[in-house]
Amino acid sequence: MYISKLEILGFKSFATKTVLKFGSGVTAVIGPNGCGKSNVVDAIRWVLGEQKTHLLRSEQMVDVIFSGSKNRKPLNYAEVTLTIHNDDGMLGIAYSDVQVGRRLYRDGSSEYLLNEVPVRLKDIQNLFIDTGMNTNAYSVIEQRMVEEILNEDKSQRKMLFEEAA
Amino acid sequence: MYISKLEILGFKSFATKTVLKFGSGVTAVIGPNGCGKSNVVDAIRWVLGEQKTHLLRSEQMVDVIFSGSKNRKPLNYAEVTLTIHNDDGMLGIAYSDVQVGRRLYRDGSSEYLLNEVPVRLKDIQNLFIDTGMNTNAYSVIEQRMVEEILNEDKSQRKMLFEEAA
Amino acid sequence: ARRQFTEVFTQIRENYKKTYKLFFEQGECDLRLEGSADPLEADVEIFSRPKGKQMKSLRALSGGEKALTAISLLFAIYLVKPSPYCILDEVDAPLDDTNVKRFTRALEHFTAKTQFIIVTHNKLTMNACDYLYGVTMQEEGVSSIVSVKFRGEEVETVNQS
Amino acid sequence: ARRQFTEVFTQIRENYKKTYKLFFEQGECDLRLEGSADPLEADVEIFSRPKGKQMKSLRALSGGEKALTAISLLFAIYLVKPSPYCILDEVDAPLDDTNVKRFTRALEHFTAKTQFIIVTHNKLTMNACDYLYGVTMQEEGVSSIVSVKFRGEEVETVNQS
Ligand SMILES: Nc1ncnc2c1ncn2[C@@H]1O[C@H](COP(=O)(O)OP(=O)(O)OP(=O)(O)O)[C@@H](O)[C@H]1O
Ligand SMILES: Nc1ncnc2c1ncn2[C@@H]1O[C@H](COP(=O)(O)OP(=O)(O)OP(=O)(O)O)[C@@H](O)[C@H]1O
Ligand SMILES: [Mg+2]
Ligand SMILES: [Mg+2]
Repeated sequence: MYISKLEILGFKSFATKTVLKFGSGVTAVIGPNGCGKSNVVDAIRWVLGEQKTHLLRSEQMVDVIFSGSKNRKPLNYAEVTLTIHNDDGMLGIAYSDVQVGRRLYRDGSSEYLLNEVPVRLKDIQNLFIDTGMNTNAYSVIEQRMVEEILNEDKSQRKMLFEEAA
Repeated sequence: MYISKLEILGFKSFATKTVLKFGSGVTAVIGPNGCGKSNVVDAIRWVLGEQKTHLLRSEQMVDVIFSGSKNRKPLNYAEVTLTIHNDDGMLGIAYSDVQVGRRLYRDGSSEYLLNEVPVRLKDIQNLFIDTGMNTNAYSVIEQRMVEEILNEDKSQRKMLFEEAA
Repeated sequence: ARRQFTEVFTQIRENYKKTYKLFFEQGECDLRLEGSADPLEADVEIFSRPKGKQMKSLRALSGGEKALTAISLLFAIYLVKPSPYCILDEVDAPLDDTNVKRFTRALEHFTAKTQFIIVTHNKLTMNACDYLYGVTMQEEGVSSIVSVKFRGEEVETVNQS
Repeated sequence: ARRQFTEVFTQIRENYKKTYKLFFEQGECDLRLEGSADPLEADVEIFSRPKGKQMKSLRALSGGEKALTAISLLFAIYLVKPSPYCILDEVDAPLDDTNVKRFTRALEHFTAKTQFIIVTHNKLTMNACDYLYGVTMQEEGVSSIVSVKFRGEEVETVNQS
């Protein structure tokens, strides 16, 4: 089971529809500072149901919608679709590919989609039970976590361990 | 006024007498992880009178003495000598070069030296008054400070500003 | 809750002993609960002893040694509930060339079961990857993707305005 | 104490406006005391708007943009009481090639009055320096120095066992 495709539109700095295809191997994402690499990481977290805005570097969830640039107005919604290739049958259901989508409008209304059918986040989480695909706090390892675990203030480190339990 | 020479013996990983000469320009210190670059930085802080052990990454001050390696026993004292070239006369006194030394023994006894004459730390600090040469919290800029100033917890940042005042 | 924490902690410690050996290739490590008999109250103490060095608290290690210790420990925690994917965002920044190579070799142990997406500025890390995506901001404030041919395969991308 | 803090804060803010322009080469910034009328109680809010981006709180910036903002601010604080020397320990780690060049160009503005010692793993930073010292651990656990000839001058070192 692996992520085979990621489609981003209106999410953070991705004002235009962007499609990334992934293989099951190791993919590097490269580019200058501020170009949008961590935003790609945020998009993957977000479409899988991340609720903690601070993990998405935002104050409110609507902050993830493209907020405009020199030549473009802000957009009205953000949409990310993730395709998972079910090559090892771990997803149980009869599909060889599963599409998970999430959309958020400026007024705060949002929806989740499973193979383009509107569902609740719960339905997506149930699908992923026992696959480890849920918003696993440790599927993304970043510098902030390195600092937290090395922190002289051991309570930050303790929290990381407690979250794992 | 600039640092023209640094002599290190028995300080942290510098088990053998090491001499570095500096020019007034920009010097890069390079090498693999763990080879001793930050220890050179610590040596400069330490000889100028740093008292805060946590800024020297140590629990107690005697931890800065070479604690032994595979082929060598621990040493009994640490000694660092810094030579400052007084080319712009800012140091006021009649010397063109001033040597500041600090020595620390395992039993905790220590001394400061000014041109090889034992003095109190206060005498060295008085010499450097108005030159900015004293343990200036901001003469060393490192990753830890970058994290503190960017910290979401603004109290850490506030402390940095208060220390400057 | 106490028993669950202790179970997970034991598992993390076992994983850490293995991941540390993979990332450092030598040296030893340990993980202990100290400061209280109650695991929920105790602090987690991390021990890391790279080859040739003495076992010291984390504090005495160099920047790069600390980073690699943290990476192996975070990976050990990840392995308690592994996902099919694992994303690493610029964790290789403080590592020198030798440690970057150890880092990428360690990841190879997991590629059979784990898909990795690695954000990096490091050329050696890039060389160890199978595919490469370049992200750019040709238009101010707007991200777009440039795909890069890699290992004979073109990874396709589509950017529609 | 209140007046002293406000004086220093004002000075830092003025310096920051200048250093930011040097390190980023464009864009704007600001520093404000918010959350309380009493400066000793207020929080320091940092604003940083690199070119082409909107003025945002630090949180929305990328890793490299945050790092460069922090470096310009730490430098602004340093300039309140400048020393003859300034040591930078691997602060260039999160910066891409373009930002490393901006960083080294910005330092050049201060080299007349300030001696810099820069610990770095970055090849571009090394290229911008006048002298280069290599530190190694040929013998396990023992540091020694290898001098490197640079800009036609040999920087001498002595290692005596
Ligand atoms: N809602 C939004 N609308 C428009 N732009 C946004 C939005 N949220 C974030 N951005 C922009 O995206 C940029 C950050 O992108 P990102 O964090 O992905 O950079 P990065 O490629 O990871 O860089 P680095 O190498 O420095 O870590 C910032 O400049 C920020 O202004
Ligand atoms: N008192 C001591 N006696 C012997 N060795 C010591 C002592 N204190 C620190 N060390 C060793 O010095 C090494 C750290 O050196 P340092 O922090 O200077 O590395 P560095 O070159 O800055 O590396 P990095 O690039 O990873 O930051 C550690 O391996 C540590 O074990
Ligand atoms: Mg980033
Ligand atoms: Mg270091």
